[in-house]
Amino acid sequence: STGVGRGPKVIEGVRNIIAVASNKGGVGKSTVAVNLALALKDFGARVGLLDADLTGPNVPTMMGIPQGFQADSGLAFVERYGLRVASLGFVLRRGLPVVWRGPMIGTGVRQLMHDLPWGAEGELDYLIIDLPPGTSDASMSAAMEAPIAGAVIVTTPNAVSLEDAVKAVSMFEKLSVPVFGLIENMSYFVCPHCGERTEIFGHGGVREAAEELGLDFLGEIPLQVDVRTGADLGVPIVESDPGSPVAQAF
Amino acid sequence: STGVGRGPKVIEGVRNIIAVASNKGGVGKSTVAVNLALALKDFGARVGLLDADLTGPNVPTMMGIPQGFQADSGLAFVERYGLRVASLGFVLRRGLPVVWRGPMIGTGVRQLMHDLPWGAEGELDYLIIDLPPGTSDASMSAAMEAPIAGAVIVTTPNAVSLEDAVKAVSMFEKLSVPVFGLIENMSYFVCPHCGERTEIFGHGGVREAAEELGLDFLGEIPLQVDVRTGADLGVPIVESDPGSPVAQAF
Ligand SMILES: Nc1ncnc2c1ncn2[C@@H]1O[C@H](COP(=O)(O)OP(=O)(O)O)[C@@H](O)[C@H]1O
Ligand SMILES: Nc1ncnc2c1ncn2[C@@H]1O[C@H](COP(=O)(O)OP(=O)(O)O)[C@@H](O)[C@H]1O
Ligand SMILES: [Zn+2]
Repeated sequence: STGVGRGPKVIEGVRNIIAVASNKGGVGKSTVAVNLALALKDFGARVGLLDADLTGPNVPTMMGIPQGFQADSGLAFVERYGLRVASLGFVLRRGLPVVWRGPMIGTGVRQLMHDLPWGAEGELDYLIIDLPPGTSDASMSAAMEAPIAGAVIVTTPNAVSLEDAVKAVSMFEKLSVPVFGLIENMSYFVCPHCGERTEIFGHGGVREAAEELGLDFLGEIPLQVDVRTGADLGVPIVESDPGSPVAQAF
Repeated sequence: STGVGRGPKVIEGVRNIIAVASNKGGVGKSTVAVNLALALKDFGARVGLLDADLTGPNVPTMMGIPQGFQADSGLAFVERYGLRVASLGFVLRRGLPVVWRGPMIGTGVRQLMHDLPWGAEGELDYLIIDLPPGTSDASMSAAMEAPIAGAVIVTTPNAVSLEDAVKAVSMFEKLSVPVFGLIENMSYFVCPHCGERTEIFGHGGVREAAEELGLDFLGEIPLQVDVRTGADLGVPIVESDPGSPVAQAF
């Protein structure tokens, strides 16, 4: 069933669900979801991380978890850096595409939410859901399947990303999910050679958009090489260098 | 109908269809699609540009075409910078999200392909289709609805984008669409203050992936501020500065 008519159902053992969304791809949703989850854990909360991007699950790589290692045993969450993590990437051999239409995507998201024992090894204070780009099946199903406490919208300051982010805000309004606020990612770049700053993707547009929309501006994160290398190598910056200014920004 | 059982049907008046894809979002698909279309036009070809990203149509902004101006009159293609362009963004008032599930997305893509008179004002040599992120309804429908001559895969060199790009290649193999090759976008950044180079998103990984996959490496495009500002302002770099090195790269 695609869940029609059931209405949002609480996930056993999970106190708060936070969605991280953007509509636009490549703006840093997964990077923010991973580092936000780790930052919440560092404050003492018990945190889960659910990768709801079925066609492009990037959480395994960013968390240093191998792809496809559960291809034979079946999907189960794993503990990594103190987080409880689940991703379809665990059961997909490297390079295997998920060429699924909407209904399968919606069902997959529902199963990740309700068919995994998130609360089994102790209640979670937060479950962070890393949503894929777009305002389609995955986001719709996530919002309809369980009560989401709120959504964090990540965007870069360039025009097309901002436009798409505003649409994500409207989508959540339509789906009756509160929006916690907007984050400006890749906000500026400081050259490691000369220390000068360049606003490659622009700067400041997200704070303005938040004001226009009557939403909180949750802060800015600079474009920094070690954030990307941390993601490539599977050791998020909040884990490897929690005291650094960029980790503090998360 | 979702087009099941009909098989790919030629688009009247269109000689070659080229898809621009990536699976990963935010890597520069729309930027490449727009600039590639303009570059082909500059060589004397008659070119159309179809924005198949229904939930995040960025072609209007990048081509300096207002959003929602056809909200009352109905969708029709427009001529812009010598290209024939169509996007769902023409009928969506600014900020209006398209919160559609897969079947609606597939139908929308089919209508953009077959219900617009692409060949009416003279045959097109090329129709460039700018695909959304993911390997789901939009890409599947585009490949099933019309014979695609080939796909250009755009990716940045960072690990997560490369992983997703490899899945896009597999998707096209599954859908029997030839892959023309891979482009490395945001390949390096040259600081405008000191001239030193930083590989913010990595460098060289796409050439290696193309060799491993037995595909052509179509070239690299640097991360450069005027490419982004051109997109924000609706005047693509190939249009505003065709002789520049980055325009030549496109
Ligand atoms: N602040 C940042 N500085 C440097 N690289 C970043 C930053 N945020 C994200 N990235 C990189 O950009 C790429 C896209 O980020 P990702 O989190 O995958 O975006 P999304 O989930 O929105 O598609 C990744 O390679 C990531 O490492
Ligand atoms: N080579 C480049 N240099 C600078 N900015 C770029 C480059 N390629 C893309 N961009 C910018 O990055 C953002 C994402 O690109 P876009 O074409 O929208 O990606 P996609 O279509 O894959 O989502 C846009 O703001 C665009 O202007
Ligand atoms: Zn410099």
